[in-house]
Amino acid sequence: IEELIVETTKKRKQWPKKILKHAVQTYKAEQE
Amino acid sequence: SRGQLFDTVVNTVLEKLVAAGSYERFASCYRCFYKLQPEMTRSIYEEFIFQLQASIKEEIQEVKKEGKLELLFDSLDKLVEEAKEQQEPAWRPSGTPEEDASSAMVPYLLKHQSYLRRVLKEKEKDNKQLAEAVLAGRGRIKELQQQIQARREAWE
Amino acid sequence: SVNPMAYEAQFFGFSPQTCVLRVYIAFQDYLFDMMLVVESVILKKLDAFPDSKLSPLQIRKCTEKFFAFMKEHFNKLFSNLEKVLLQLVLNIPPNLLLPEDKVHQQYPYSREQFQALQDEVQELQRQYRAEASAGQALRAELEEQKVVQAELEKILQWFAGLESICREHGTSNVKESFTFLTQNSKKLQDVLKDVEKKRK
Repeated sequence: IEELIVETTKKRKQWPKKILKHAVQTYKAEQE
Repeated sequence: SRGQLFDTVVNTVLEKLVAAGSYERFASCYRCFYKLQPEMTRSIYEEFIFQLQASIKEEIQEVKKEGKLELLFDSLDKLVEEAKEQQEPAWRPSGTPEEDASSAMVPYLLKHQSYLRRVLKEKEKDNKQLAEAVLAGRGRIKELQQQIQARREAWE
Repeated sequence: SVNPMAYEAQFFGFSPQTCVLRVYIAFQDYLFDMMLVVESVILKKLDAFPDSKLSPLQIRKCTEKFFAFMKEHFNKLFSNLEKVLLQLVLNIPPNLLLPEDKVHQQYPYSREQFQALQDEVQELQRQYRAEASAGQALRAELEEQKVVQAELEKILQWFAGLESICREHGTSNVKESFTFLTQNSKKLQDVLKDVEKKRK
């Protein structure tokens, strides 16, 4: 459980930023 | 602060534990040896208590260092201080990752939306001018054709 | 039911229960280790008293008695410690939002709202593409109009050129002079016929 909790919450902390990076790149590419 | 509270409660437990494990208690458990060597029992007990406290404290420091607890406690205290005004319960992860991640994208999507609105407006304005130019051009061509038609009829 | 304290784990990088467990183990292990040390020291001291009739087993029983008492007492103390740590130290108050989640406070979008926003962005993209291709079509027609206009103007110039040639040779109005020409040639034909007749 411990590992699952730590792994899941680490993703919750980090992945929105990662996804955002790609999303912003997509928007920028589309604007260009 | 959280850091102090952590140290206090841990040290309190340690003190109480040591207080519970008094010399009397120790001597009564090791009665047979105590009767044989009371002074030695005393010095063994004192060394035991000293080592116990020192090694537990050292280990707790190790746990704090490994978990970077001091740093985390301080920053959590700051966050709690900042959130003092906030009364209602704050947002928590919904458990549906794509939902939580997508609302993290909202500000960028809004920016993209206003960019698209702006360029669409510009494009519509451009096209309006272009359309007027095209209509004018069509009118001009029609006029030229009529002129040519008139000339040709005259010649005919 | 286990409260995973996931939000705390998101902040600390480990779950509070693990931290509390580490503290518990620190106490328990060192208490245990120290007891073994005490016992080995006492046994070593007993070597100096061979006729003490004290057996290692007896000493072991003393150790177990003292250790059991300490452990039991420690477990009582620890349950309070655990409560304090989990509720006051390693906890995140319900009104607190972690920095990485601030966006959810500023933009509390539901799934439907987000979907509507995405739909609108897609609609804007569609409209923009439509406008862009319309713009291209209009530009293309403007180019075409330039060519056509140039052609038509050339034809007009050609007509103008024709008329200016006529003017250069004294015939201002082509139609009249053409009529005049036709009449003249008719007259000439008549005269010719006359002459022919007279000759015969």
